Amino acid sequence: MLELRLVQGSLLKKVLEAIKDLVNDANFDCSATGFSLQAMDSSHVALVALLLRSEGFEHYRCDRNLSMGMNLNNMSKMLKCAGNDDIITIKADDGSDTVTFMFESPNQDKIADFEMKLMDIDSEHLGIPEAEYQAIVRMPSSEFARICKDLSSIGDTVVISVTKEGVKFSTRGDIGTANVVCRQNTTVDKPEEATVIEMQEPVSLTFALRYMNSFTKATPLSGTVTISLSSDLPIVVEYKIAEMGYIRFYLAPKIED
Amino acid sequence: NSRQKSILSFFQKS
Repeated sequence: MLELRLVQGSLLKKVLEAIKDLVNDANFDCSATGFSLQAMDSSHVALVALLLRSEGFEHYRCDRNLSMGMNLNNMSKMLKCAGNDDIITIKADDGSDTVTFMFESPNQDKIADFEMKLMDIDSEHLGIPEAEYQAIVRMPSSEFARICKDLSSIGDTVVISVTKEGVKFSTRGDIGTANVVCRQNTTVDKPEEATVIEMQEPVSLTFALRYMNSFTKATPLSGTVTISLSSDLPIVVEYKIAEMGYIRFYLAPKIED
Repeated sequence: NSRQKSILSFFQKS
């Protein structure tokens, strides 16, 4: 028996919008720790890891570890039927091949339940080792989204370089080149407007902008994004989900032949 | 020319 009640149901709606174009089908894993997901895109270039900790739910009952295979496009269709202020409850019985999403309006005058068929998904869980990163950049998520969108109108790939001067995003395409440099800036009104660069050593890596743009669909989940870079590792683009956990996107770099 | 690496060349199946 599984019953997870999320007062801020809009979080789950935003999570689905953030990942449904990257991943088609995925197993949601439910344990005492929380509601989580790890999935790769179909070409095995990117990986998404989601954690919504059990403490973040108003009610969290998960009698035994459960893995529920869902088509994310279908799940998104169902969650779009929930109002932004609705409380969402996820329910499943042991051994059932369906999951129920219950939507309650804030004043309890409307209650809806949507039952979705589950699917068997053969997915391999990958071990993600703890790593020391050469550079970690925290910046406003809207700024990062803007840069990725702007650069993708010029080129297909972005070179992200971190030096003492700041973080530089560069691209080149048929019509020309573009460089955007963001310097560390902590003299801002609100902490989420800051750009903070922690650099152990300079690093420069190349990534496909198509994926970066897909990751920025998580922007509504968090005012800031944290980008971790190391020369022999996938980049990590992390959006913290307030009080609950995170959504992390890992993207393998492109390398020169 | 650049080549796209796979995520599977960094993370192993657990």
